[in-house]
Amino acid sequence: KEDDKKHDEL
Amino acid sequence: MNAFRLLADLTHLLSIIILLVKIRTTKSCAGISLKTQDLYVLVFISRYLDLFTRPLSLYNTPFKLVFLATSITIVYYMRYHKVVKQTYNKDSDTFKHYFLILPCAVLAFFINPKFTFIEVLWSFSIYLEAVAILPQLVLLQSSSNIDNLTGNYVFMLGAYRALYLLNWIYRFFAEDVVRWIPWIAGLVQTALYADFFYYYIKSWRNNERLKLP
Repeated sequence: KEDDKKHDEL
Repeated sequence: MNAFRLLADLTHLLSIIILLVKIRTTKSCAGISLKTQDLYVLVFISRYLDLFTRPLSLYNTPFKLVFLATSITIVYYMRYHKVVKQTYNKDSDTFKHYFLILPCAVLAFFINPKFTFIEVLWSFSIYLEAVAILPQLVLLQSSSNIDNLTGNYVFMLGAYRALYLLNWIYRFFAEDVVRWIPWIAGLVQTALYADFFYYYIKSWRNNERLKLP
């Protein structure tokens, strides 16, 4: 779930 | 960054350029669904609000600005350009796209990475993008002859998200990254193109006009 917040994609 | 994602973003950019070329060179938006274009503007605005809140990125920021600018330009052309707006198939572009917005908003309200304004809007944009192509696909089915640029536009649009699926598979194994929301939405989005892909490739192989049943 942590990764979902890192919007490093377009 | 990986090759799948770079290719995906370039394919997405290419699809938008193809559409802009079609509208500018033929001065026509025949076969293009304004409802789908409206939804894309909504997708980009609700997704790229973080332009103001997060640090800029050399790669993402230019893309975000280009996607926002081009999607707004396309809607402007189709609504207000005196020549282009005459060619809009108003009576065929009948999909009730407002029925897509509310369910996506409700879903985003309940399923999001974090219950904050930015994250809920980001989830909304991911869900909305998955279904935004529906009015366009419905319009294609009622189009008698689909011009090549329009067919290529829709194909590239479907291909970009399919490439993103490859990017997510790569990132899952290489970087141990898990992203349920875009994964599932991306699968739904790509699945919606399945029959279009079939007829597009068939028409390309038999070198005949693209025709959807």
